Amino acid sequence: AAGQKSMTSFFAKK
Amino acid sequence: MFEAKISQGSVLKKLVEALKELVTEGNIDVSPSGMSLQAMDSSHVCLVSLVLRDDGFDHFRCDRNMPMGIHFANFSKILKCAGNDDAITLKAEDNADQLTLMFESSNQDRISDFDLKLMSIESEHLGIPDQDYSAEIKMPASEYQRIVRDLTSIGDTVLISATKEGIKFSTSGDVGTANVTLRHNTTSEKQEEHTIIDLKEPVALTFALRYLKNFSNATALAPQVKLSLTKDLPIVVEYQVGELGNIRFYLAPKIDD
Repeated sequence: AAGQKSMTSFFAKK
Repeated sequence: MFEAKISQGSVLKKLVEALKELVTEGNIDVSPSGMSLQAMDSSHVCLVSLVLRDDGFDHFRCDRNMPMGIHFANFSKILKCAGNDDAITLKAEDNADQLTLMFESSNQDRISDFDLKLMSIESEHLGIPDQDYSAEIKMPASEYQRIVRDLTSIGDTVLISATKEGIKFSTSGDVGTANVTLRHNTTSEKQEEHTIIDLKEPVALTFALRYLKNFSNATALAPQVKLSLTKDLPIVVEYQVGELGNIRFYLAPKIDD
């Protein structure tokens, strides 16, 4: 199965 | 106070139509340099970033930075009351709980105003670095729309691979498989018909088609769309909104467990 990471795992919170 | 006038009100209508299926609500941040929005979909796998610069408006005044919490389906309901050729003025007092929208017909014989209730929305901003991508592809926005629409009828996910041969979109499903390859092509006299592939290194990533199809709701905003790809990073699907700014959609790639 293929998963998808959350956007917050790619871009840091400001 | 905040006040912004755009003579081509249809742009605002198209922007909200492009967003509203993806994000239910979000803060439009206004500042002296313009308007911006960063919002994620409910599952947080995609993000939309909108930037509209102050100098792209016919008139722009913002005395104080403030977030305007918008429910996009409601914003859309009000914008649907504007004619396509209307000028639209947005107005809000500092810390207001409503946004006033004024629509003026092109010959100024009809003026209407609506107030949209604003919401208090807790939102977090993500820092999105400027970076070089392995592949950047510009293509007609209508071509992108056609590919994602066609492939959505065949499969759920698409493998996008960029090589020196071109950019290939592949999917498979119960009915069978589909592959669409676009080659670098600048033969047309019309620049908006060009396909430009800027490849630094080959890259292949898999994405959920329903989101890519959703992004194509922005097709009416621009003649061209730009896709940016790098291994293990979200794809960026970007539409330039004339001189006003841009709307960018980010989608996380599918990862094999």
